[in-house]
Amino acid sequence: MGQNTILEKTREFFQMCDIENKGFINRRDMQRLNGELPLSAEELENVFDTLDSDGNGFLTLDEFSSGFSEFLFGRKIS
Amino acid sequence: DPNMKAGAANEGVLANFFNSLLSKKTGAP
Repeated sequence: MGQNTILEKTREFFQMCDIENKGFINRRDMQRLNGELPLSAEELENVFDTLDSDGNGFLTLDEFSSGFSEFLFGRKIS
Repeated sequence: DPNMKAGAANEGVLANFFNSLLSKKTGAP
């Protein structure tokens, strides 16, 4: 996957979470994914806490992008 | 570092989350 593709995917995923296009993701946005992704509310909470590196309760594109890179470079997508 | 600790503990959950997003996007089951 090229760098541009990663950036594009990051934006796509971010927008899937930030459906109101606020420019950030909050816990409520994350919980909305409960019905769409096979993750429990608790797991989504964990994901949010893991991605929210400064712990301010808002996920920015930068934080989201860092988490995605970590995932990509830590584990290969099959 | 609490973030590192949380990151390690939730690595599987994070992978699950992004894999789910990828599956959703591509329409794979």
